Amino acid sequence: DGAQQATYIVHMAKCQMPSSFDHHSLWYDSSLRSVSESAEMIYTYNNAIHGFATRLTPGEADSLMTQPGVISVQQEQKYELH
Amino acid sequence: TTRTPLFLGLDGQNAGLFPETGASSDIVIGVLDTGIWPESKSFSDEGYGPIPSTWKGECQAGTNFTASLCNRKLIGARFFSDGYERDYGKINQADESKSPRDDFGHGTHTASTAAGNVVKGANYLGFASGTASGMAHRVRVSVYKVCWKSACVSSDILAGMDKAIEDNVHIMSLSIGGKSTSYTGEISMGAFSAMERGIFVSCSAGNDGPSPSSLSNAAPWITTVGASSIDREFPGVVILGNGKNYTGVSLFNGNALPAKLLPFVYGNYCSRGTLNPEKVKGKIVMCIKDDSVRTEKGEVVKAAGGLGMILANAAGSGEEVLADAHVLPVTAVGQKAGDIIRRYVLTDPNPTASILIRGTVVNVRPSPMVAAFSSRGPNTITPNILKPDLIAPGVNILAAWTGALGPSGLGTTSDTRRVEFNINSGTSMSCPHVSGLAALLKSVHPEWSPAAIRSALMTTAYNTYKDGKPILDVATGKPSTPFEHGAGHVSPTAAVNPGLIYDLTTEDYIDFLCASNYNLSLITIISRGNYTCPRKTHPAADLNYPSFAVNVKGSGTYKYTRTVTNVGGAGSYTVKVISETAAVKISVEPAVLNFKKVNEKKSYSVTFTVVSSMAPRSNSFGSIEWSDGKHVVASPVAISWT
Repeated sequence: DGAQQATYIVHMAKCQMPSSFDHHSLWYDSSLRSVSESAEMIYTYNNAIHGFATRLTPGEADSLMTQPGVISVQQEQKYELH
Repeated sequence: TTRTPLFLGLDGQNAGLFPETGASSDIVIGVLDTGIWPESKSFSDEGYGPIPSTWKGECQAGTNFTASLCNRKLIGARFFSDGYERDYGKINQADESKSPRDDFGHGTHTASTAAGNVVKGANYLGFASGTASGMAHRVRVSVYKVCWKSACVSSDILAGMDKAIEDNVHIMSLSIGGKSTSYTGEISMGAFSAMERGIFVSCSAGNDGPSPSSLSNAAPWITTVGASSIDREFPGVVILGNGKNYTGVSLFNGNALPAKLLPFVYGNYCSRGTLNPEKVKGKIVMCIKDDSVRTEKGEVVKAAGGLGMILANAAGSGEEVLADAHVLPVTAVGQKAGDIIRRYVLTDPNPTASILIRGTVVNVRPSPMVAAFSSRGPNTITPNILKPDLIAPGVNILAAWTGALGPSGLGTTSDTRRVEFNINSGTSMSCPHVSGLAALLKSVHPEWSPAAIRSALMTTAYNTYKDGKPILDVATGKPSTPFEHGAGHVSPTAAVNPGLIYDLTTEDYIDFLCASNYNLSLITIISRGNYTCPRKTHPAADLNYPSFAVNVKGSGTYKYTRTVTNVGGAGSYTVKVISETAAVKISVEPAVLNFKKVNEKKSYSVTFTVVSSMAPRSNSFGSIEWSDGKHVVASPVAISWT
């Protein structure tokens, strides 16, 4: 839709994963596909958080937030060396 | 680093406290930074045994980096650029290594500070010479390159933390920060997961001092480290044509300037394009510090034909001067000397100047002092948790450097020098000191939780000099407070045997989040668990933290509860309360704690009773100290009137 994409970190409630998924990464991917066919998974996080990083438009981010099991969609932050 | 092991008491005399074999060499510190220069002698694996069997990390190949560059010391090296490349475009591999290789020096500096091997004859152009060693020189290192030329982005940092956890590091060191107004920042969340798995996470407090409430990385499950000076300086004397001398800081070869007074001109901020070569050539130029990179000013002066630079602090920026690896002879001076020198250069009809190098001076007193740049409390996210936790050496620290970039940090065309060691300042430098010390404690006490390790470091930290006078703050020249130094300056030889510890579990932190009114979604995000907050929670201030921050609103009493665990022998501990104000009465109940065995827990409560009012935004400080005659278990107290 021409809107500017940004990187988002998506937090998932892993305890809500439907039993039809064998692995959480498949569930994450399915959730992402529900709002964007073309969005690619940048990272899947397994230990630090339950979730993934992806590029989305603000509209896609809002839409993803309404999906079951999605608890937060945070825009990526910039950090600096100290 | 040279000097800081001695300054921290980790010299031969105390070698027996921290065994160099066995458990120590099984500890792994994960450093998330700009990567590593694996050829540095600091990462030699001479004398190391096999890699621990629990290790799951790997050495990732990429630009200018093969898997064979890792060894039994540098046991892991990974890079995370997928998030960065989405934001900033593809990495130009002619300019920057898309691999764990450190093109910037920062990561090599921090990794060697935490865990570099022993290197004899280390120095920077003859300065700070000695035997360099990381704080925990027998432990292993794994690096996670998460910072690139233009930025560190949180998706990459989180990916690095994710892998470090999976790889089985014991300590995580992050000299990185950002602006965060809650505990849902990526470093905070990654650190929570690490803490749950027993990984100690040490982070830099930030370099936004001396402004109050300027802290980064303030989550209570992170150990937040401020910066202080050590007993070493590199004096350089500015000699003016009127016969007056002013001492500053200088890191240049003594033969670099002619031994005579040179014409002297004023260049103001010496920004790019502002100096006229006709007016500068063959002269010493006075420049005023601003927010731009300090070594860039030297580059500008040199490009305009200047022979040397006197770099002065601007009005209001105080007396802190840091040693920088400039590309021409430079002496940096504080604001007071700078004001006088500026008057001279602007008013004398024929100003002249020279710079006299004094080399390296040690046993400087008073030391340590809190660095002016070190970020300070109060903690804006949770005012009832005192941050920073402690301070450690972070001023003019010599440590290993990359071979890809000159010591000034300027581009390869501006600075063609290459050095094995460089001198840098920042809370980036203090954080890995604490990471290494935590590794030492972990090697002696493998069963200690991250909170126990932090407690030991905090309750044994000192905040007075040997003569009993308080540690000073460079920003003010006055005694520092717990908002600047936290519990005080780290003292590893005392931390190894703290007597009592304030321990914390994951559940304690969850209770704290509940008490802090985090909703269940936020708690799930941070903890990844399916928790329910109890209907009645403990106050957030009751988190079993080794410090006390009290926010007084009007009158009343404020009661805090703590539980200490005995990690020494049997003993009777008596409390001593120190407070600088009579406006709040502090009482502790019970006043004596008797321990019969190791791991026994005892609780006590502290009641702060407001006796008289104080002006809003005023602060008062003190401490609560338990002692059995052998150990002193000290907690700082900060009382703030809102």
